Amino acid sequence: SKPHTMMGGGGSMNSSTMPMSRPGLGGTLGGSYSGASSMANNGLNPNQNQVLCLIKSCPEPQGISIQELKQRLSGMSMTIIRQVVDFLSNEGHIFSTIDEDHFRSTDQE
Amino acid sequence: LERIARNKAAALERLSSGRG
Repeated sequence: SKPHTMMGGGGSMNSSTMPMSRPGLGGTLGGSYSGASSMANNGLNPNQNQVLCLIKSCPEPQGISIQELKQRLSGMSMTIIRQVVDFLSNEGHIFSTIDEDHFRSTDQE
Repeated sequence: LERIARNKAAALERLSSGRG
């Protein structure tokens, strides 16, 4: 008669054959970014996102001026815009170009 | 224009150091 040990899964730790479905790593980088303006992007608030989006979308080599931002973001006060721009440049997302009133984005893909 | 390049470099540095 056989010894009645726990047969179930003797040497179960067979690390080489584990299928382990892994969730796609690094899916966020090259994705098609169809910028939804109100969506929280990278921990920025909607104002910051909007400003960043505008700056990103500006084709000018010298960037977009703060006046332009103000015009496009009617409803956002100059104070807010200044704050946002300040924050974004502190974070390194944007930088000022020809003067302190023109900004470009660093993260262009 | 030099200034732009410098600013950009500085910003990129901030960006990478801030995320690290």
